[in-house]
Amino acid sequence: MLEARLEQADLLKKVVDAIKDLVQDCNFDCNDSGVALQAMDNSHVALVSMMLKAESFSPYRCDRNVALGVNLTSLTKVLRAAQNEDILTLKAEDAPDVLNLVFENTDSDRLSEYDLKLMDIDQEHLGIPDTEYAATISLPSVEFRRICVDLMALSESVSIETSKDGIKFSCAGDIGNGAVTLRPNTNVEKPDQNVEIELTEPVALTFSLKYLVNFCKAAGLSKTVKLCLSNEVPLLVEYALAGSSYLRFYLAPKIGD
Amino acid sequence: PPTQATLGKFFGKP
Repeated sequence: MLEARLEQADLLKKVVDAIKDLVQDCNFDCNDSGVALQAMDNSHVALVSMMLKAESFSPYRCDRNVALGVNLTSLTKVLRAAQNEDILTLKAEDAPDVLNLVFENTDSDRLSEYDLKLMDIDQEHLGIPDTEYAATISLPSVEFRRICVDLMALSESVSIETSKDGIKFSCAGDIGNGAVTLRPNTNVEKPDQNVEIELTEPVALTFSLKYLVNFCKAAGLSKTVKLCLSNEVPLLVEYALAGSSYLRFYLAPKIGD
Repeated sequence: PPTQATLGKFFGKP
């Protein structure tokens, strides 16, 4: 059986909220190392890869590998019943029809229990190659969100260019052009505000802003976001979570002129 | 204009 207890329901609520507009039905693959999810959007342009490591739960028990086929819209309805600070426990049998969710508020001695019906999902899994990215940029997640939202007001696409001097986001639209350049910047007192650039070669790629704005719904999960780029490969956008867990998004580039 | 690629072009079957 599976039994996984999260100190705060907030984490799962935010993860599901961040991905539910991108993917609808997906398997939560549970094994002794944790709970993983990999799913592509309908157009096969973006991919969500979530890993909640066993260490992120306390306690965590998973006797047998189990895939929990969940409709995220339905899960959202159930999670709405959990307060952010509630202790959340996920439970399932070895061959489950339902996922049992328990929300506890230890202050008020409230215990809520929900059973979510599961579905059989035949999910297409992709092998994501280990990539040595040419550019890795770490920046505040709210800054990245602001840039994407601002540029989307002008255009559907953004060009991202990185050099050792900085990272430049630019777009061209019907009403005009826009560009934002961030230079490497270290703030000793507020390390969350740092912009860090590691570069082995310059990169220039074009991406759909619609997807990037969607990924930015995860900004509430982490103060910083990491962008990993290499020419002609999908962009990796990573939000690191506590306990080496993560929420990653991959986005295929736009190619050719 | 550039065209949107899909992930299948880059990521194979495991």
